[in-house]
Amino acid sequence: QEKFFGDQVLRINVRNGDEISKLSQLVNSNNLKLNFWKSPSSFNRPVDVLVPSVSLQAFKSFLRSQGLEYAVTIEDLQALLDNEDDEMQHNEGQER
Amino acid sequence: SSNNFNYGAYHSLEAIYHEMDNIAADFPDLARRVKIGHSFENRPMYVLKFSTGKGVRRPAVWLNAGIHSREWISQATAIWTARKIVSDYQRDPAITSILEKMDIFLLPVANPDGYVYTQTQNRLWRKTRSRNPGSSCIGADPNRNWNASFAGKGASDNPCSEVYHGPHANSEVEVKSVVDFIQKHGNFKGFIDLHSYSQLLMYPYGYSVKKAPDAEELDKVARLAAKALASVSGTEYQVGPTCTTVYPASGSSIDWAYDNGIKFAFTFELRDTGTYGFLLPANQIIPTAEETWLGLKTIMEHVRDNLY
Repeated sequence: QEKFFGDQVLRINVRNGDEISKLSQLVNSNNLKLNFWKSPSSFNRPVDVLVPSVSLQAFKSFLRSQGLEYAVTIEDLQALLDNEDDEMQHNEGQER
Repeated sequence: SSNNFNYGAYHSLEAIYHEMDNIAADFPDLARRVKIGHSFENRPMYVLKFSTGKGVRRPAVWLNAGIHSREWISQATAIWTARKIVSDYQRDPAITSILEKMDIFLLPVANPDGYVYTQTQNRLWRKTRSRNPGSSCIGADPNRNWNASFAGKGASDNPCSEVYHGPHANSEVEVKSVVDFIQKHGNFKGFIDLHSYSQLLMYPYGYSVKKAPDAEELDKVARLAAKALASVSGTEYQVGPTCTTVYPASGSSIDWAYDNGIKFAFTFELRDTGTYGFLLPANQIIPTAEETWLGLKTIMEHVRDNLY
């Protein structure tokens, strides 16, 4: 089972077409193994991206160097998945 | 419910299929579980058919959920909706009159292989699980695989991409099963796809910025539906055509439906705070389903009153 230890989800607030195009270049690039949950599209829609722990430093440096504002929305994806798994197992037990 | 299925929890594929069976057993005169095909890994694909009429192919609405397997709130909302339809028939005048005139087909898990994979291997899996010859990457995006400007804007030809369109239109057996069923039936008037997670209600087109011929009517209906939805707990939906509201996306289900004569074609992006991505806490399932139901009902009432 694939694990996501230390992987983070970042929310990037794009403010203009230039920022959208900077991010769009990364959508089809496989270098940082990014997984765009919500792709860059228009100014008023934030971009959500899952960043593997190994790429975090590089990706955050890229965002900073390009002046792109971001916030971390999920600190550790695996921790969240573990919680959800516990909750599902709990519910399953209740049904039985 | 006569059984102890917990509508406020996430469930396995087997549990959802079992509950579909229970609903059909509890309401044999109204609901029937129909097998419409199978997935790449040979799992059955079941719809619930809700009908008060016999024999003839009555006008019908298709409710499609779970095409992107990780969007668990959509499968959960769909199974809640199934129970809601049977419970409210002959109690709520709106759903009663809808069912007096039309049939409803509800597909709660449009991508069964992906759904099982999200529960056993990778929670964030989106695509089908078909093999791609010449690539180690698996699956195609089943919402880029329909024959509507296939392989156009907003889809990728890279099998490793999350939006890979597949080798050809309908290459994914899950998509083909729905297409074949709808075409054979021949009298669908509405097609509504349920996704998550950004509170949008969209209509064609996704493959182009061109305006759909019925855009004004669809926009009006969508705004009414969004207003009804918001009346439950204030969840605000953005409304508009897919291409300009979220992003360009070719080969999508609702564009195919619309281009094939199903005028009332909509996509919901259900509630989520965005904080948890595709991990909407289970205690949000019922509130989400309840508000979505009002949106769905508004659209179905419009279909009922505007059959063509």
